[in-house]
Amino acid sequence: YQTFQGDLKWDHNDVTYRIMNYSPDMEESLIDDAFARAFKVWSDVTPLTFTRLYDGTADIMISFGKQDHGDPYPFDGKDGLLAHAYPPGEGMQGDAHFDDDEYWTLGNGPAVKTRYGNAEGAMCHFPFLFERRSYSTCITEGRSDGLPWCGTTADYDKDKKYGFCPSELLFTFGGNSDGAQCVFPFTFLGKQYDSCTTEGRSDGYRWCATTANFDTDKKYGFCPNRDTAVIGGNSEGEPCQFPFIFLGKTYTSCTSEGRGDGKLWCATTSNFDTDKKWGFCPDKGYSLFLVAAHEFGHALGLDHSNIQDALMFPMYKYVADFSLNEDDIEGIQYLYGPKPGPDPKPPQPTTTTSSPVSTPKPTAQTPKPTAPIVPTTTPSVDPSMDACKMDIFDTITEIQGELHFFKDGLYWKTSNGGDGKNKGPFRTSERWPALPNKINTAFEDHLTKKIYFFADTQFWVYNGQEVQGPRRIEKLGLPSTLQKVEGALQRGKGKVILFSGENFWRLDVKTQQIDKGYPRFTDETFGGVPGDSHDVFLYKGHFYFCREKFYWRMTSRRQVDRVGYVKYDLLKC
Amino acid sequence: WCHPIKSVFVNFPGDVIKNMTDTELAETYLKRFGYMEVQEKSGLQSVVSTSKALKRLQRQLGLEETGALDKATVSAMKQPRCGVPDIRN
Repeated sequence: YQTFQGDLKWDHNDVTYRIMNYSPDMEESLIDDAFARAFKVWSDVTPLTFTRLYDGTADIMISFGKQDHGDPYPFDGKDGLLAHAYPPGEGMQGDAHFDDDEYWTLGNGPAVKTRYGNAEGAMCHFPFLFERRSYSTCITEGRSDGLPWCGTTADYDKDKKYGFCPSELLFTFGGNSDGAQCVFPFTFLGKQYDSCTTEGRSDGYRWCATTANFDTDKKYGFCPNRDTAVIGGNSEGEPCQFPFIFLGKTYTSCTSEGRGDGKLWCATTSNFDTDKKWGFCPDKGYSLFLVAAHEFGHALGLDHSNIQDALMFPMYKYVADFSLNEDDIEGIQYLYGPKPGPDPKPPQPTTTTSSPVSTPKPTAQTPKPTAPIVPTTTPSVDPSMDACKMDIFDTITEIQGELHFFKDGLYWKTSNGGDGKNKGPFRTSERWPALPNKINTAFEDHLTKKIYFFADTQFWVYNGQEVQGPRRIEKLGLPSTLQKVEGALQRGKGKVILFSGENFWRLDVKTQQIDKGYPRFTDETFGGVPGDSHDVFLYKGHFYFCREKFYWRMTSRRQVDRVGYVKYDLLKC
Repeated sequence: WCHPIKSVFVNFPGDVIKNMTDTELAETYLKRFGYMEVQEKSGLQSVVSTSKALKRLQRQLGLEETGALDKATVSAMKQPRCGVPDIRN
């Protein structure tokens, strides 16, 4: 860890903070909570306490801003710089600023807290079922007043639990209207407005009048962003308009076409070529909690650490179950000492063989249960093993026109035609007995119809019921240091692209050798897909890159044209 | 087919200009985060060579210290991050 030169620190332990404004991306209560939790990260391990002030000058003044936001260090639009903070001291020292051109969430996609309805302010549950259709955003379907709403459980049809999503039709924040909703149309400087506007402001924030005439009443508020709104560009807060025309072509979903950075964008009018209105499509966003905890570290006197797992490492990394690294704890305790009193860590439960224990979540350290050795008479597979309950599959591939989903010795399949529902589970060992339970990737050679399976450093080739293998993957010309093959794309006549880590190789299936000139960097050829995809496959002419439960679909021209859920889009859950 | 497609890139209005070359990106990054200008013990500022600054950055970020603007370093420079300088002068 590092501290600032001179070990700058607060000379009192009762530190105060004040939230000066809010981001339109999240409900105020979620932002308040994210900041409070971020302070608690530090107060849990030091004698520091944090008290929120609602007016006056606090030690740590927290604000959101864009670009030039009143200090000598402007922000830079979406991504890049996320936030900064000043070390302890008077004036601007100790303050924390957050770039509001970022999409602020809890780190894992839109965090939408509802109002009204019958769910008592619960968070939206995405996806949710409504009239047997699955939705992953707030919707206005089923309403005549245009108010966006969402289900707060997975199945609205069954549970009937719902709430209204943030929109300018429901409330505003900040301003001088106590959260009243926008009134449309409203008059501003003699002109009528039918939607929120950035006119009259230099900071890029969208606002509206909360009476019909701002010029006379001067009542206004800021518009919350809908979860479907674009980020940045020149249409912040507007929804994507599908279809839209770009360079004469029609697009029905977000695209990375036209950009060198692979980011997905959309037009907010039906014709980009004429209107030039656009914005970035909502993504997972950045965790306000994690970024705030880091910035508050600066505000308390910690500089950047060079320990990659430390909170004070300068790069952003999303972690679901956050805990402070020892390096951070040592750093902050060097400045303020440890928390007095008993060890704040709760005692860990002891587990014995006789007491019931809860099922641990599978982690990299927790070995997954392996299927028992298959006896001569194979037991039937539990039909309740529903593919829709699986979050991540070992591999997905198309075999004989059916998409196969493999997981821990089982597989499910969906056919391209028919009702689209998945079938299974089936035991992998019944159809391909030579294979281990966990396979990393598989593909069917389009010419010979042979099926290749890869698991760790070995591969098998099935030709009907005949099997060759296992053989080591280095026999194909892959490096002996390679741990596994994570994805495969059939290309042209007898060529297959194999993926592992950040590299890919081209395999000549006929010669069973990697072509010269490989490996190449995946991100140089396949821009805009996750660098840590754990599965890649070809399906209906598109390349699919999977990470966790999501896929990025890429056209044969290597443009990402869709991001979606494996479960809902491919498995039809 | 592995040759990159010649896509048409468009200047999006309102977009923050980020069409920098890797070298330009590196220069900006090294300066912004304090790797280029280093305060000597005498109190004087001195500008270190790009190679030295790159090595310093690579050490800070746990990358291989090549002193060259390699792919891993460029990739690290494009990651989202905190705006506070890594090296304070």
